[in-house]
Amino acid sequence: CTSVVAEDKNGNLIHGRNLDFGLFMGWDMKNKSWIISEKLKPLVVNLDFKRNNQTVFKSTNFAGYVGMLTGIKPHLFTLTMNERFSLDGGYIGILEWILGKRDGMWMSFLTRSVLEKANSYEEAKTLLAQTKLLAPAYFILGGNQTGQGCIITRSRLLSIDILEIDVKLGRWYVLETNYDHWKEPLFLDDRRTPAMKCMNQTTQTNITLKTMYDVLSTKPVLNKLTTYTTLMQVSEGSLESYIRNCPNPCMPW
Amino acid sequence: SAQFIPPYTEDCRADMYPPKGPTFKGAVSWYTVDLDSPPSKRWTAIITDKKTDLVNMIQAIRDLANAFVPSGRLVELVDITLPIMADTFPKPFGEEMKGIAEVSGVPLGEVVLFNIFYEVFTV
Repeated sequence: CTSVVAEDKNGNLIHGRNLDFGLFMGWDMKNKSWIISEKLKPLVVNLDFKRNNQTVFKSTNFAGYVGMLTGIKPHLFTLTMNERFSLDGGYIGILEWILGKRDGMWMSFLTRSVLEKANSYEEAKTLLAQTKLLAPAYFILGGNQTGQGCIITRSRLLSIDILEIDVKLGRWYVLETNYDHWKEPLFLDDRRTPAMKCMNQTTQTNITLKTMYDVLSTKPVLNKLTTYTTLMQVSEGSLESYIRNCPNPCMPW
Repeated sequence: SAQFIPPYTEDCRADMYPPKGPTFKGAVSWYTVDLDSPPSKRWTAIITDKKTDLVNMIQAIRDLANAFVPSGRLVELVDITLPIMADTFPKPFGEEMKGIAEVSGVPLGEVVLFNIFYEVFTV
């Protein structure tokens, strides 16, 4: 996955993401594609969660999956999550759960609870940083004011790091793939470098939903695992998603 | 242009929006989830529309499991144990999964596995 929160020159926050999933779960030699990724694409739906006929939040989901991976609380905040690999992983959390130790949250239930109940960027950030999880994760959160964009790097128990947008330092966007931002990504899976190259080439002056889509359409940020691309603009309360394909030659991940 | 050796890094793309061409596979439909309706009913419209695709995807995961454990015991284990887990989830998630299983005809254990795949996959 690749998630980006960027602030344009007018202080608008733009949040984009590629949802990549299905690695090592069966390769279709004939079509040169991942079996599960292709099976997930027809399940992609945009959801408008309403209460009293008012929108509470909107999301992009796989039908049948009740948790949240990509969502917007219109005019308040936007949220995506990317997978984080750690030896202290989800299987430990699941074992604890089965043994009756149930003080942790399943990752996608937390993101849904945050989208449903939090009413500000700061409140969402606190919940995402401090709630005990069953598995490590990256939460990428965008707010509705200048400087409100961050990557929360989570272990199961702790918030390891929060990297925020800081325009004064020249950091007008934060970008997360699936590696801790203070470490080099695996050289076989470096989607961060090309994505940052294209963001820097776009410049803060020219970042829009359209140019964000261009970045998320550039190989290997776009790859054989990419099922959908979502673009969100909190000030507009807008969420739009597109099912993707990666024509050959294309990286498997 | 893309370099023809891995990682096939391209020059930064431009003018890809509005989405079109070989990298665009289709638009995404909108549905409303009514949080005022009972948890077991709120996914009915979506699952009714996507039932075939959901069954196909679950079958692909089943095939994968059977590739690892040809005896089928792994799928059996999922179908026997995971429904118990549905009752341990915080509300409304367990109820929603039961509603999805009922509408789609997919065994509850397999709906649960789909929903906790993130934690399972870290294995």
